[in-house]
Order: sequence, then C-alpha cells, then structure tokens
Amino acid sequence: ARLLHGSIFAKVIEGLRELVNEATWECSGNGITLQAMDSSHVALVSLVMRSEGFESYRCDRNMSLGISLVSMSKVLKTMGKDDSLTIRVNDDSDSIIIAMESQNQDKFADYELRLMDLDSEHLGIPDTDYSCAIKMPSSEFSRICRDMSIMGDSVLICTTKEGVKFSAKGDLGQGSIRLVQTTNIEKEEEAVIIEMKEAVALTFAVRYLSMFCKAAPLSPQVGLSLSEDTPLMCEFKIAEMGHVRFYLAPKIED
Amino acid sequence: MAQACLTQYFTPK
Repeated sequence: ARLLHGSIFAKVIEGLRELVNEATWECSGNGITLQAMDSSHVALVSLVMRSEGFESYRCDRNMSLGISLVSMSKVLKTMGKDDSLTIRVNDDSDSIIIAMESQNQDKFADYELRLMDLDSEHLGIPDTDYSCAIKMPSSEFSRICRDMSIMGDSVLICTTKEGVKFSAKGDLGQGSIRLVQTTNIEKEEEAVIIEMKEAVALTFAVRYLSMFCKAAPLSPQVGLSLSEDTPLMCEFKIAEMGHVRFYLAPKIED
Repeated sequence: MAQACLTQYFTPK
C-alpha cells in the first residue's frame, strides 16, 4: 500500500494509539480495515481505508496483521512531512516493512516492525438510524472537550432544534457551552449543522471524547451521531479514502 | 452515573 502523502497514515495512527495500543489490521483487495476496543470495552474504533484511496495498492491474499500502534507511531515520527509512504508485507513474513521516500527522491528510509499475534475480538455494530446527527468543525469539538474537562469528568450532550449544548459539573462548579445551528452557511467546514429527528440528552466520559479528538487532524469536520441509550458515534472522514469511527458507551443512571 | 460497556449494545461476533 503506497500513499503519496504519508502524513495521512501518521494522522490515523496518532488518532488511534491512545485508545488502543495494538490492533489487528485486516487487509484485503478492498483495502484495510481495523476494529478494536479499549481495554475497558467502553470505546471502540473502526477504521476503513479503501484501496482506491491509495496511490497504489495490491493484496494478493487476505491478511490479518497484528501491529503495535505505539511502535508504528514511533517509526512514523521519523517520517518527513512531505514523504511518501509504502507499507509492505511479504507472504509468510512475520514483519511489516515501512518505507519512506523524501519528496525529491534523495532520501529513502526503511524500517521493519515485527508483527504481533493478537486475538481479534470482533463486535457486530448494528446500522443505527440515529435520532440526531451533528456536523461541526473538529477543532471546535476538540476545544469543547478540553474546556468541559476543566469542570468535570462527564459531559452531558443535549440537542434541541436550535442547537447543541455541552455541559459538565464537578467539585469546582459547572459549565456549559451551547452551539447554535449555523444559518447562513458560507463555508461548510466551519458550520454547525444539526439534523434532528428527536431531541436527545446523553452523558459521556470526557476523557474518551478527548482521546477521539486525537484524530481531528484527519478532517476539518467531525460527525457526532446520537440516540437515546445508544453508543455515541464520532466520525472523522479520511478524504477520498474512508473514515475513522469511534463508538462510546454512554454513562447511565445508577 | 455508571459507565456502560459497549458489549451491552454491540454483539460479539
């Protein structure tokens, strides 16, 4: 699999590696997918990178590759910001080869990472017709998570047709941020767009939301999909290639 | 409030 902009892959790894330290990458002719849960089974990440999004891609037979995201992250930190990236696995090999090429083709770096033997627990994620779908700038969402984490470790997300309200309370007191739905949309990327079938009010642990925001560099927008008593779906699209989707179980009344 | 688990909502395959 070859990417002209290796930085995309680095952003994917940085978006995942706090939530899960290692994961099984499923490679097939259609591309690369990954599904993994955090250790407490409260959050899950689902990655899709379609083959047509790569500059070149070939997969002669399906492979499940156990990879340490922490190690992969360390190797990718050596990559130049404009480098292209090629990832290769030879048949019956126990390692993955990561090759980086500088833009002016004068520097070639090669790394080999040992593959891990991971037992992949797979969950069936039902297609959900969410009560509410919010689109907003990913930087805004990151900022809100950071601000709300000052006040408490849980965030209540309430949606109405006017907008969406994030609130948190704790020992210091309480705080809330309300975003009004954007009316005159000049730049889609900066708009707050809310499609609501019915109002929802759900509480989530802010530390997971903040971990999800590590994937914000992938996309200027984030999608939040909510339904009562249903895990939140938080989506960052990977341009012309796929997406990183996070799912987070809500906090419920004792 | 208690933190729910994903396995309460998604079925292990």
